[in-house]
Amino acid sequence: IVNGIPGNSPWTVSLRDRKGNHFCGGSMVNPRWVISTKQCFSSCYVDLPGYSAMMGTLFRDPQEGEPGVQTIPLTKIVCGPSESQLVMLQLEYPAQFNERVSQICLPPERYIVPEHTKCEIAGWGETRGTGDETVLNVAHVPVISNTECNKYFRGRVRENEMCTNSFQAGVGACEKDYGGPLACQNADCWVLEGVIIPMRRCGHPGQPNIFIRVSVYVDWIKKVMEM
Amino acid sequence: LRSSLNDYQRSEGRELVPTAWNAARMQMLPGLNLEECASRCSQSQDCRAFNYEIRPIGTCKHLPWVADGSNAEVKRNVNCDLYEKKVYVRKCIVGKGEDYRGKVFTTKSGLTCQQWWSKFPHDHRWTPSPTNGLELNYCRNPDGDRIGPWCYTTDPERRYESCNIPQCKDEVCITCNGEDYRGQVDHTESGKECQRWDQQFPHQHIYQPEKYPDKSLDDNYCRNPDASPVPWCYTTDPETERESCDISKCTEVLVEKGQRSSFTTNCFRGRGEDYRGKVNETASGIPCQRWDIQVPHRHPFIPNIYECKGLEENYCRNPDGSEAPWCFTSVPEMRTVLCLQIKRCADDIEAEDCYHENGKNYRGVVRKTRKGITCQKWNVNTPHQTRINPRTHPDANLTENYCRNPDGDQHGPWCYTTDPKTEFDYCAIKQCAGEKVPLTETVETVEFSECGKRDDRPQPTRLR
Repeated sequence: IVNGIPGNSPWTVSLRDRKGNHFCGGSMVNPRWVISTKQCFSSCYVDLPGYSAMMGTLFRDPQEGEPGVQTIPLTKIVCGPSESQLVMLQLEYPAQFNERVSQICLPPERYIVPEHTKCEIAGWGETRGTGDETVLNVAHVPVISNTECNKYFRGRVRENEMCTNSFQAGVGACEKDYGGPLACQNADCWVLEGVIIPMRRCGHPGQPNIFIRVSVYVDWIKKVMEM
Repeated sequence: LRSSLNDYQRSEGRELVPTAWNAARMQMLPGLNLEECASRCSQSQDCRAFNYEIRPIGTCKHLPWVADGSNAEVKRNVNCDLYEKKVYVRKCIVGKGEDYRGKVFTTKSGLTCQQWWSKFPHDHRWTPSPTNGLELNYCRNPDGDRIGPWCYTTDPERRYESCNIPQCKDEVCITCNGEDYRGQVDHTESGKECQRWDQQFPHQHIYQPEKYPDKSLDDNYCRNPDASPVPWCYTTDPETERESCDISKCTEVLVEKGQRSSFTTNCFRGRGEDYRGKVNETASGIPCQRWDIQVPHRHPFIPNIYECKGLEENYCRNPDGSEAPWCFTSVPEMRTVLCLQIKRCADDIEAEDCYHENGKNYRGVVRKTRKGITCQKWNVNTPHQTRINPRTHPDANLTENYCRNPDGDQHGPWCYTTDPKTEFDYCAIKQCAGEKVPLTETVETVEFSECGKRDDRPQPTRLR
């Protein structure tokens, strides 16, 4: 996260590769399921031996025995509809929810989150020197309409995507944040409105951030969890 | 610290079942663990293999033969692993091959070998015994001949001749850095014996076979799971953790650069090992470091050692099986970065039909998922138990295994699949041109419960 600050985001999980290294982010949408982006995974039709999700800590590399840390193996990956760039990851067993680990809400189906809604992105990824990569960083970003966003991206932003503003200083996600959440406030709850996907440039001054619009795929998400 | 299992080649989920007429020759040894079962077999003169049943309890069954198709048959059994003495199943030799126990019985020039028990046409002084392996007319090396296993021939004109059995290090050659090597060399270049990959002694390590199924970390054979320059193994010498293995390089001419059909340039498939595009910076715009220099980051990926990894210039590449193409960056503070901004190649198959709106009324005959997997029939429950079927949705026309959309999925017709790993998937059908379901505008008040709650009080105590 470029130009973020250390913060708390109990639904953000760290996805670990076979060597135990953090490589992408994800969001807890129920005790057994995490959403992330397909871009982080080589295939949806293989097992995930050795991969895991870590939650319950603000540290990218928590010390052995740190209280509250949960590291749960991933047992299944399900690809979303082709243009969604989303994947659902099943945990081997349910995560224990507490004040450090919770699930984020899912938006209504096909809901468009209003402009200027207060949102935030979170991750343990690259900060480009603007922060401490060993802890979870959170950045606040307001929603902008696709129409507004398309002025910058010359009409390339699609309906299943959404944008946030990056201010002049440049705020945004970067390497190893991919798959993490764009969480937006709705009354006193936080809702998963977007999933971070790779973009050319990180937190580039004046460049909006693009996310996959989760509300377009809520029906698929629920179906996977039910099936 | 050498495990007796080092003498054996394991076949997981297999059982050697003797034919009815010699089942009596199988010896049950209750109460032995796997290591004890192996060491007992090694000490026994007529034990050549054993079945070790893992479940319900460890059961050891010694067998006087290996799977050679005549005395016994290999069968699937998820509760059992078959261990065969390497010397009886190996098709190559180590050193002079004095322990070769294979079944080759012709010489280098094609002459049939003379039976060892016979003195005709050539008289000799060797007498078969239970321990010297002089069985029938198989090639053997009882006198430690430098060339390797040999035999007396049935040609009166030719007393004896070598059988030309290859050295294991030549039997299977390696290309590039040998990460695809699946041969049977089990000693290092200095002759140290390799440790089994599925054991943690004498050396603890992270390369457990079940975690790296794609690396074929079988038994104690040399392998290359971490993109080292050549295959290697942990050794049974407590003083030497790991060492490279001496395996011949293949001599065929390498495929010319950029010609292998699986190479891609503007997207990547799988982990991107075949990506040969020209992206040479990180998503955040930091230039990558050239592969052929060691500044600012020293590294082992020297282009001419990894000649088939396409390590040109400073392009994103994946020489070591990472999650995606990556590169060393040109800034000292950031050593490597995954180039996940490179698009993944679409791996859907060609759509075979189209549907209107959300496809709820689709009644076509496509029965394949977007990945080309055949659909499961709606009225069966294998490999997947169906929650949606002709009984629950009688008028959804759930016939055969045709793609349908009984639950009005916004993303189109789908089906249960015949792939056990994939319960359901969307089909190789696209939306008919020009049809889009608009997104809903802002919904008024939405109630959430049991989710999205966070303790937003300031938390200075959480940081070290």
